[in-house]
Amino acid sequence: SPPKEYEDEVTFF
Amino acid sequence: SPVPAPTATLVRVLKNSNTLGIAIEGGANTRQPLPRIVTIQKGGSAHNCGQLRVGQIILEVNGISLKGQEHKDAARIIAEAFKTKEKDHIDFLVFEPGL
Repeated sequence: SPPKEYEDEVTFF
Repeated sequence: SPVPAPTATLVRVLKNSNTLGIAIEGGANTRQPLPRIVTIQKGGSAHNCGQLRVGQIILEVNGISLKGQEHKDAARIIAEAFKTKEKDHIDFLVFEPGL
């Protein structure tokens, strides 16, 4: 399946 | 002259600060299928180690491959690696695309 829409998920540690 | 292939580098980050001090984006099933470092925070352990850079792609954390891991799973692996008291460091296998 094609990649889903990029969600701009960013996680800070 | 030949263009060198991207080279993976093993970077050991000592847990010498209260924070790891990085931010990542991407993960499996996104346009950025492996996590990419988007921020290095001054004063964090990652900044202190001096070898991590914005733009690097994280291939492995303590020998655990991030290939196929969605963002939240990759984030959990990194968070647990920083939290565990079994080790005073985290080993990141990274590469810089285009180098």
